Amino acid sequence: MLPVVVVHGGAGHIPKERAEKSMEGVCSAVRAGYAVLKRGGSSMDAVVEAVTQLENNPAFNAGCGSVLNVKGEVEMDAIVMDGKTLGSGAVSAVRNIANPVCLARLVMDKTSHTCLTAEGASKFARSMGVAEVPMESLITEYARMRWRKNLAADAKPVECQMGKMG
Amino acid sequence: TVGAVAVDSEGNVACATSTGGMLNKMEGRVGDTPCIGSGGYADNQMGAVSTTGHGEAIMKVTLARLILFHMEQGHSPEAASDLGLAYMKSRVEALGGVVTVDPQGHWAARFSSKQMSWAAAQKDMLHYGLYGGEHFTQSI
Repeated sequence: MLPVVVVHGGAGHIPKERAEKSMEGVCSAVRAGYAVLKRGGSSMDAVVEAVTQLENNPAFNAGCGSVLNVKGEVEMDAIVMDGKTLGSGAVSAVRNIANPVCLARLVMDKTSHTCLTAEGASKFARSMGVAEVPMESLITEYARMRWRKNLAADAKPVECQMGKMG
Repeated sequence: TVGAVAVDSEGNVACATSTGGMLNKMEGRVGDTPCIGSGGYADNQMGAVSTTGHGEAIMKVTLARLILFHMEQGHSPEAASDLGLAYMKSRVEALGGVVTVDPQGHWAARFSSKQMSWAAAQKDMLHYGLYGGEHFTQSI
């Protein structure tokens, strides 16, 4: 039964015209994670590789393709956890980082903390040599369209994102 | 939100979750993803979970750790995932989805929303789906 890797691209409303890209994205990411495991990589290596692929895919709400906050900016969160040691690393409200999941792993591996947030996380990223990227590179036209659409006073962003009950 | 769970050949489990958060959220709003036990949890003695959905609701029920509690009681990853999602739906009327794995390599991709894109790789087979009830397979 081992090794095994399972990925998700997010629950909620996925418009028909984006469904195919979403399926392709999760299949590609799971192949990448599985290749790591087949090479003898750890489960942590595999999940970070798979999620990094999804962060780099603009079809998903993470990394490039993230939804925008009310100001039209990107703020991202990520977590990793290791089942052997119960070690964990997380970042919250980070900006200008292409792969928050890699920064979360650095928090686990290089600090005695579990979570770093906002400016502190950015300072840590710089100290670890993690390149900052312009926010523009993380924003897609689709994300901007949804942001505009949900600025209206009577908008329902949660319902727009989560869709109806299955 | 995107996420992954895995078990390697040594039986170690891990999880990872990453997100841009909720549409038009307030500046500084942080959801479930970076919160241990909510956005994800991993323990070699039970398994690993990565969650997605309405973050404020997932945090109220600490969804990832809740599912692993059900697995500690002997439920399968699929039954435990459904129990956790059903509790979130009944208790705080919210939707979500999870990918779950146990240390033996049994896995589940479950969701209470209409859709969740997911994929799994095991024994050189690729499994994937998007709508409720879908489970396609092909050689990897």
